[in-house]
Amino acid sequence: EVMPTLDMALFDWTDYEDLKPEV
Amino acid sequence: ADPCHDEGGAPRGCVPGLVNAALGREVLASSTCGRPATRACDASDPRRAHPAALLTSAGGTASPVCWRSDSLTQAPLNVTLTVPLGKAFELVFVSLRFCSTPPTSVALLKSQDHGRSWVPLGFFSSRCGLDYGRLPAPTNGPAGPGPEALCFPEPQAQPDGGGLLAFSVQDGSPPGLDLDSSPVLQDWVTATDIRVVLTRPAMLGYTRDSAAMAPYAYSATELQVGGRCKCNGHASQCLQDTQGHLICDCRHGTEGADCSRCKPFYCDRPWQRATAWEAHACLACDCNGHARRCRFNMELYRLSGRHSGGVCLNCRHNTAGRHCHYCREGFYRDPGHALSDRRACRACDCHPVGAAGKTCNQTTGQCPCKDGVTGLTCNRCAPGFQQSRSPVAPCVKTP
Repeated sequence: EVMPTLDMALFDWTDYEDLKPEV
Repeated sequence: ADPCHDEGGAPRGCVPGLVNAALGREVLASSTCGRPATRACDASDPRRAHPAALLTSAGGTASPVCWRSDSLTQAPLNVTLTVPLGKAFELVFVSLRFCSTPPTSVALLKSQDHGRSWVPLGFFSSRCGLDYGRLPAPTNGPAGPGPEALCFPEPQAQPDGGGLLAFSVQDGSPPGLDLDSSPVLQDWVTATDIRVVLTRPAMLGYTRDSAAMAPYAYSATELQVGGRCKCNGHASQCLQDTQGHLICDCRHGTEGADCSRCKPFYCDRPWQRATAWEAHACLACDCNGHARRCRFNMELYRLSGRHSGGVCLNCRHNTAGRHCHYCREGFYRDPGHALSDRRACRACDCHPVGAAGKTCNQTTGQCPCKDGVTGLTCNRCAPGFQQSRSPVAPCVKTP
């Protein structure tokens, strides 16, 4: 089973703003 | 055929041919007749001039063939003939033909630093002690282990009234020394300049007050310096550069007027003179095509069993290491391309959320994945996991 790639839009960065990668 | 490489292309020691290194070279004479003009010599008249150039010219049509000194009235009185050879040569012999009765005392000197300092090669005199403060040469050569300047018998007069000074570098060196294996002998035969000092003419007495009874003049021709252009076994010929200077046509990864150093990037082992049995070529550093510069490290060279001491500098194409032989951090070795290919290293490209770091396995390219994450770049959830909304734990077990 091939899982879909991680969707960056689904992540909630509210508490992890400092970890958020630059796009 | 290439004298510096064998049939298979492997380097081998090579030397330029034996030449007269003085031929065509300018001679600096401390005394030359004809200024002012006399009955016998007029420097301004080619038919009656006796310039020092006659000593090293190839010969030809000019009527006078001999250099002649000014008329001298005192003895001993040194008259010097100096020949800059243009570069270092390895001497075999030096000879000078006298056009009149040869002097009874002559000194032969050489310089290895283009005339800044001089050392004697030999003396030729019937009065070694009087003129040079030396004992006559022993019949079996130097007493010591190395070459030395000995005092040989004076140049012999010949039936035609002239005479010949002949010196072989072997005359001053002990038998059994081999040029390849004796740095002392290599030093002994090396010269950039030759100087002949004519000390005492033949027609004068050998008195200590040394007053000359009648004017005299030295006269000579055919100053020959037999030798090989010094290239340390790394060239088979010497050429003139764009400035007209004589330089070796260096091979074996060497450079310099005497091939006495390794070319840039050819420093995987230290420079050495070539011998008859080993070329000692300078080797290019092994940088797999990813660096243009390298430096030599003696400690690494010793640790490698005197095999390789080059260290590549500024590895490009994301490579790293002494030989640019692995990929730098953040890149991994792409097996689809040769190590020498500029695409040999590929970026890890670890997923910014799924991976626990940016550095992947240098061989496989596998990024370190967070729990429940899989894939080479950690960009998918593993079977049994699903994406969450937390960037800290991007994949959680499927309920």
